[in-house]
Amino acid sequence: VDPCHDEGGAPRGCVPGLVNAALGREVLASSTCGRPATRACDASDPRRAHPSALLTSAGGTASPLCWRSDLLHRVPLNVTLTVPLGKAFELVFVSLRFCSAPPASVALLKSQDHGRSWAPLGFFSSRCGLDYGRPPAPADGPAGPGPEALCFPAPQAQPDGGGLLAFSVQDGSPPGLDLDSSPVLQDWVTATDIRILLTRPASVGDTRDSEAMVPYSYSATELQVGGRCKCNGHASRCLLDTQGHLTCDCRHGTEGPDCGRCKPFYCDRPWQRATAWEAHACLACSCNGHARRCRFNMELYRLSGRRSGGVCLNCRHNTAGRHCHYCREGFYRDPGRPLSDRRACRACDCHPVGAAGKTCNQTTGQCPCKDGVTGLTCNRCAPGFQQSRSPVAPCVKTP
Amino acid sequence: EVMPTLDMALFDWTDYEDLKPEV
Repeated sequence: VDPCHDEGGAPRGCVPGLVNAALGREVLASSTCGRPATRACDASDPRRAHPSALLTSAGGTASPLCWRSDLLHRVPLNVTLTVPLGKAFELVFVSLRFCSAPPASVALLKSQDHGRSWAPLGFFSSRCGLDYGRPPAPADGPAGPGPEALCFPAPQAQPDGGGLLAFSVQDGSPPGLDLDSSPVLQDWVTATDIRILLTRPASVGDTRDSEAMVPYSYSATELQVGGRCKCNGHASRCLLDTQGHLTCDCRHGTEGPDCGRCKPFYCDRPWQRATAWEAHACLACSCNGHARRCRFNMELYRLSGRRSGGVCLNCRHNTAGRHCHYCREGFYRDPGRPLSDRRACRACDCHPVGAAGKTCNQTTGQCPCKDGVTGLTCNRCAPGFQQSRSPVAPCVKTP
Repeated sequence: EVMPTLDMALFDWTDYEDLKPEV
């Protein structure tokens, strides 16, 4: 079963499955304990190390091994966890399990350009105004028409001493938006990297008095980034390419890491994201097998009623035209061969003396003959005429 | 009636040297 085509072979929108995009990915932590070694944490001893790799490894949850930051002694107490996802994903949720009392303030950010710029997805705090200058999130979602980074309550401490940070992309999105039809929602859920800023430990209250602080370390495990590899509806899976980069297994005449453009010869109409009801496949140009390249022309596309805008380039086999669908000057269509045949266009072969020119009728192959000359290539004198010695008037009336 | 094809050898190119096709 091909998820990207129906039983009849017609293209249909398809998407990769929901995965934990962070699984096995390297996590860049701004602080990790064990260097230098302490009694509780030694980075050089696997039994006492707490590296950031534990956040995204597929360990069991019964007795989780946790990443742990250095002991932090004074405000600010920021620690950053960054997970490059390798390519664009469409997020569904982000979660992080804390192994000790969860922080009182956390900011969740995303990048869409592999870490060059960042935008907030959400904030979590017991005091949104003080920590992030934002009001607490309204119960019914964002007030505006589009998604927003809202400030939600900080993760609650669980009876086991830990806690769970859980964020769903729906939390910041107004109800009723549909991913297929909403470009702003598509933008909202798209991320190449996730960053979690742990900005205030649970033990630090409203005061910013560093003197009153007890040394603290953040500790967490099971960082999950639930999402789908972003392929714009044109692939059902992502694979590692020859250079080890995750990339969509593009169908529908598309290419690129996210199937975000049409393949070179598939430019008969503009690229579009597929939806659940329309595949919007890129269509190959119609060049009758006589061209390998084509370009898109928006004006022709509009004039055709948004059906076809491809223009074939470098028509071969003596063909010409937007679709290489007629013969170039000096050639005519051989009616015995299909248009796609390499020899569909035959040379006019007009006689150098009997013909008045070199260009024949493109349909019949008839060359323009001088007076008294006949034949498809003008190579004979007509009945009642005979050959003369003059190349200007090769046939004269028989006396 | 099928007429013979034009015989290039019969043409006199004396005054039309510039029109003479390359063979």
